[in-house]
Amino acid sequence: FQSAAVISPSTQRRNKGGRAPHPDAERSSKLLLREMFSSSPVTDHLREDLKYAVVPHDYMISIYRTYSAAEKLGLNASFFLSSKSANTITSFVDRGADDPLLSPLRRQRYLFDVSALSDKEELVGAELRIFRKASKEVQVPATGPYNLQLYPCRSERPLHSRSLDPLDSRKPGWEVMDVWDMFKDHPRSATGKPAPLCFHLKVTLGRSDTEVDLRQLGLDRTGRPQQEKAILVVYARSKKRENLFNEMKEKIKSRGSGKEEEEEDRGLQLKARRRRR
Amino acid sequence: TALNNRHGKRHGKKTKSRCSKKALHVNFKELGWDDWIIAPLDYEAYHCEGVCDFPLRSHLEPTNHAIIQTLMNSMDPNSTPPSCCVPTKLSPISILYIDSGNNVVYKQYEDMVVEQCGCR
Repeated sequence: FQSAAVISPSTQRRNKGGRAPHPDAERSSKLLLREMFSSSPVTDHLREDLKYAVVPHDYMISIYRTYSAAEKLGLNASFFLSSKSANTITSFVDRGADDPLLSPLRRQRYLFDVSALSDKEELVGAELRIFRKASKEVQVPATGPYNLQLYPCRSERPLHSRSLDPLDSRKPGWEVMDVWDMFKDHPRSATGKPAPLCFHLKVTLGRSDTEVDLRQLGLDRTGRPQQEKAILVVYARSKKRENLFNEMKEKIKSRGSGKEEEEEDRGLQLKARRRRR
Repeated sequence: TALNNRHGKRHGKKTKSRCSKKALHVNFKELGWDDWIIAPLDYEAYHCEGVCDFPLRSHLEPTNHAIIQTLMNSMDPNSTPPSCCVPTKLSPISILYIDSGNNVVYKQYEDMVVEQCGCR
């Protein structure tokens, strides 16, 4: 805690030059910092790593820019967040992967860990955004547009379908699909957290059942940078006024549990070593 | 006479300003919160500072209770403290951050910027 000098030189200067901070404020901020730092012995590196490991999608940055600009103009940003009046938008990055040896690629599984969703928030909408790269391989079919179909895994009842013009399919772009129905009856796991979400995607040619190779349409996920990975965007409305310290507490908890898991692993390794000896 | 007695001011001493909105620049990096807040890294939050003394100005939108308390204070400062200079109107800001599951979240946080100060 001593070495974690979060108080910057400018803050120190301010404190020296001006009034001393109120003892209560100083005590509570120190407690908060101690809670934050005591949860991990290598906090500084961990914190830096965490930030740089997460690359925000352009879509999330544009949401932030649009609404913060609206706020600066004195407009109520919730007005812009569709009629659903959501005030929280969470993006979950796809954890699925394509088998590079599988050819042609007829179906894809998109997986999302949505366990971080809070039950304190009322979900009001959800969409899946899949990036389609430009593909030179696309041949314009004579039988009409492509038909993109999204299903929940373990179900053959389509969740969302939309057509894609063959000419548009040559250009890169984001395919947006409404997956709100999937959330309406989505079960929670034994821990009370929402279970992971799984979708599968297939594309057929026109009205036929002929499934198209997804690689031809630029949907191959192999070697994609973080920003081109599919995201599940969930719109929510806070049931009560959010407090910044809730976020801090969640962070501390998640770091704490990570440390516990590490310690548990270390304990198991020691036990195994002792048994071998 | 009552005013001078109330504050016990000496001639030439600088008077404390009346309750109003003052600058408060918040830098999330200085707070050590830049590990989870992506944007903004700083913003103008403002704060309320100054005295709520008799007579209260209408723009401070005092509550009836604040008016009574201020009056009582003006009559006998030892019996009652002056009313408090606090935010009476706040506005939200947008924050883009990383949650405990490493997901990027946009959230509109209420009550982050002081728009107006008053006596309560």
